[in-house]
Amino acid sequence: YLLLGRWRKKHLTFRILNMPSTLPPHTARAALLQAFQYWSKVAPLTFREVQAGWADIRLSFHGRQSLYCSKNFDGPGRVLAHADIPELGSVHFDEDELWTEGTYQGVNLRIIAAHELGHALGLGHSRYTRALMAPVYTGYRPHFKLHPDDVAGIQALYGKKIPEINDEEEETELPTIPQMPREPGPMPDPCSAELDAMMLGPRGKTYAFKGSYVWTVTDSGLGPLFQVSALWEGLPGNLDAAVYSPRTQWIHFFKGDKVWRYTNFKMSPGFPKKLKRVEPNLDAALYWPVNQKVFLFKGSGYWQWDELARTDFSHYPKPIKKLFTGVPEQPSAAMSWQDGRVYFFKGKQYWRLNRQLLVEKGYPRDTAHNWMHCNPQTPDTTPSGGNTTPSATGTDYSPTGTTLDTTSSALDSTLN
Amino acid sequence: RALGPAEKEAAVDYLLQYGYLQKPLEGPDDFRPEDITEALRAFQEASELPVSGQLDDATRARMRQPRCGLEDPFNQKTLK
Repeated sequence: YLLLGRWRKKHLTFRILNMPSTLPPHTARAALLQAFQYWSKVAPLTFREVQAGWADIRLSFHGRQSLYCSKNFDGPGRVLAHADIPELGSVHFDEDELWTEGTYQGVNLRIIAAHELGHALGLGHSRYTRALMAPVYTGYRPHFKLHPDDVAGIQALYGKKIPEINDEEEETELPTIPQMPREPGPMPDPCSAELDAMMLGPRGKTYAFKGSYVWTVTDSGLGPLFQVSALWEGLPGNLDAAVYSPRTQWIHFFKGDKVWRYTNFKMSPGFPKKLKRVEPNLDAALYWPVNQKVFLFKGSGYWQWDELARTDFSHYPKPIKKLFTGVPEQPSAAMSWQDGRVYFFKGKQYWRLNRQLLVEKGYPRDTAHNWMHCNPQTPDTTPSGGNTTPSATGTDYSPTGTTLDTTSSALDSTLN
Repeated sequence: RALGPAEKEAAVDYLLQYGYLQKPLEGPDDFRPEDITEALRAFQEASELPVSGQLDDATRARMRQPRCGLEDPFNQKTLK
């Protein structure tokens, strides 16, 4: 491999400026999204799509003439695409090619896009003729995957991806053939989104839900944003609440007057069901390991639910503040976390409760900064009493990792 | 068979475009035969073709393959 440059940050935005005429838009889009995933699966990179405005990586199609590119293409065949190296971010495809997906005919958009993204991330051409980064296109491969030389190159630039899934989760990984997405809502910005739900899921993975999308939160960064329905088939977006119970291995999702149940990513038979004995349009849900019950929240009230017994709800809802002292009404999300504490989220802030379900000193704190690895907020939003290190505004992720260090140390204090 | 000037020119353009040949910074514009031979050898080696230094059929066929528009860093001399 050859290294030509590198981005100083690892969380990049991208924007698809136009589409090829030879593929249905959702097929072309799925091919481009999959191209990003090849790289985000092997390196600690995240790619977030933006629908308007500036983006770090900008993908577009043009032909022999172009108003914004000095390098014209040459019609069908020969040069298929080109890209600038970091931190320029432009990726151009020859619109005169027959772009295809899932066939040996034409030129496979997903493979060429993955190659050009390799350049946009800093890789040059590889000497291995079977490598993705080889200069010459060797045709469609149905079970395409990166060559070891491609992986070695990207990891030389950005390090290895910290394995956040153990092998037993491999089989529950996203299907490699991109799901044909229904028209998803706009992709949220984890740094500014008020969460729909948070869940400590199977095998200790933390999931954040917003709109049609879900992403994982780890102490080394955020996972890529996936459509909720790409992971939990049949589940809608804009959820009210999500909760995983280690006692039953069930995951319950709530939206409106319905409840869905999954085991891992497989929906349980007979679901979704109608919510009858608790109110619809819940705000949040959590599993409390101390008494192994599921708590449902709405407005100022809560329900305590025993998944395996018939619960008498006649005395519910009960006042939240009677049991969870110091938390806000109408939380947007809640969860019990692996540190044994309970977290409530609302707006841009979160509250941490100790084992006695009392909000701890120095809370609320900023969710984006302490959970979503976002740039520190301006000092005036640093919550009073919080021991979050005030930081300069607008500092970007820098290669020396000062911000990353700051963020991770703040995050460490949260995680600890 | 003897190659026409157009085929030779197309091959030199390819070697130039993809970094196998380096335009001389000063002096005459045309390339010395040994530079072209060396560039062809570098291209043939990187393409896993027989390294003949000649513009043979296999080499010309490979130059017609669809590819990425970025240069190749396979000629150590031009890479430097």
